[in-house]
Amino acid sequence: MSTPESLDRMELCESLLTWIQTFEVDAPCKRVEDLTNGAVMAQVLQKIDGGYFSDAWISRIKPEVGDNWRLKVSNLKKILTGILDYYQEVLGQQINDFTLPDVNLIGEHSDAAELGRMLQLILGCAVNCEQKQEYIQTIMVMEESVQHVVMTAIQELMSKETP
Amino acid sequence: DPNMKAGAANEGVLANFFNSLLSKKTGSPG
Repeated sequence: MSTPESLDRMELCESLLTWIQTFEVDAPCKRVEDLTNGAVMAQVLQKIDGGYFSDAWISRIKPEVGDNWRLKVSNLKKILTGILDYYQEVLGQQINDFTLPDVNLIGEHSDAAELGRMLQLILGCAVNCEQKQEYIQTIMVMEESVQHVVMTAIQELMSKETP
Repeated sequence: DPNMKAGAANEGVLANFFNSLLSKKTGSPG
């Protein structure tokens, strides 16, 4: 039986940071630290499905959290809950066996491996949503090494999904 | 050139995977 290749979590984070930049959101998103307040992820989710991740939803994400890690974690918790609800309510999938990202480590220590897990879940939303064609085609013109990591990340997610 | 062959094979694997993802029906409980 074939199983997905194991993922190098640091490489995953680096490649998904490259991918997240294709959404061209307003906030900077080049470094791990740029994403730890949740603002970029919230904006990306709104681009993926603006109907679900509505203005009302995004208004719950505090934009100016500075270095306050508790506020960052609060934002990240809301985003993670939103993502999990989206999988269940819109995509009709459960990802029971997937190790969920530790939002405390992301908010407090800018942990790249945990951020990689969070971005992996967002990747799953993008390649399964109504507009998936647009997002998959964008991935297909990215550098081959990035495509390979993205493919492995999607395969890992798919192996954890149950309808 | 073995490197070129490996590169082409990798490209094929990636294209196959993403094309199959494109044709996969989007799951929704309705």
